[in-house]
Amino acid sequence: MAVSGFEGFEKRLELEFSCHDPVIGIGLRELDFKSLEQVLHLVQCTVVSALGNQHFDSYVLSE
Amino acid sequence: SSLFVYPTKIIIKTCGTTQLLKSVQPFIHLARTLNLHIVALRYTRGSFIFPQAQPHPHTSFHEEVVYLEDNIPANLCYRKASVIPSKLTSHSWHVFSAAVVEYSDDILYTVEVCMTDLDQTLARKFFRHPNDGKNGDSAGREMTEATGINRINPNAQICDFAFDPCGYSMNAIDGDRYSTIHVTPEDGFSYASFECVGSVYDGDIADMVKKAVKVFCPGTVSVATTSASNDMCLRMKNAVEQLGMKCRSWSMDEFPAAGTVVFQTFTTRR
Repeated sequence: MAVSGFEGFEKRLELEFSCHDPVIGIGLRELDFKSLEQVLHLVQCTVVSALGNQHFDSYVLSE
Repeated sequence: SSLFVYPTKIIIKTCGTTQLLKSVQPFIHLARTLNLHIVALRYTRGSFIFPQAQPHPHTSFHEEVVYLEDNIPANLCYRKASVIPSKLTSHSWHVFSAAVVEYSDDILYTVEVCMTDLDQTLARKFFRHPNDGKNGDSAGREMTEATGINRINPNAQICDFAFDPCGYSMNAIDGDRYSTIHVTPEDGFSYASFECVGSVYDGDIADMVKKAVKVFCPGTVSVATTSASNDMCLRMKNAVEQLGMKCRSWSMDEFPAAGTVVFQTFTTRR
């Protein structure tokens, strides 16, 4: 039986990056929202809510 | 589902039939435009409830590993894929990790809690009332308060969302730490997850796990910790057992790029 859409168990991916420049600044947080949306489109998610602070940005996604 | 973007780290966690691994190449490419290069990757998941419903590249763990191997740079050479078993045949922990250098002790560790067979009365709190006049944000806020999710970490700022007709996701941020909860409350395949990051200097992470599990009173719980000390894993075990659950299995594996992953499963004593 396949009941698509009700799968609970998530898939989790963590990617870490580094830079030769010792001063990274805001790094990946510089990515514009449209670029993130394009990647999320491939995954089949969209942003439904967002919150950030001085350390990082968080997005609640659909699905 | 959730996405966290740090200056040098991206964490993305998605459920349903999402095609998460398709984000690997685009994220690597986007980072490169900022002169950032990938140095480590970790992919984890539990056992799908409906594996037949998963699309490419998620039809099997083997397919996921092959896809990852094909889509990461060769210099991430410390690689390992493993399925960590448990005594519950439907619960095993799938891990793929890769890095440019071997893992060395980190002060941070990750805790991933998966819960199934949620208490039906508690799960009902994650259903919207028809024509409630609320939007996803306001309904989510109400669920956060009604269920006590806001008391798991009272210091955190919460971003929550209630889906229609049911389901819930929240991200909590506390300084440089995140935690997240996702809920699929439908009876028969109810599921909730809690994830957080702890450091060796934190004393209350096991207590947070306990509070999160208590929100759902599930029939089955699994706790996967990555890079945590044995002592911390034991504290997690004690915290869940204090809720009346019995530890059914404790398995571990070593990953050259991620350190030790411990996978514990629990069921109710009923």
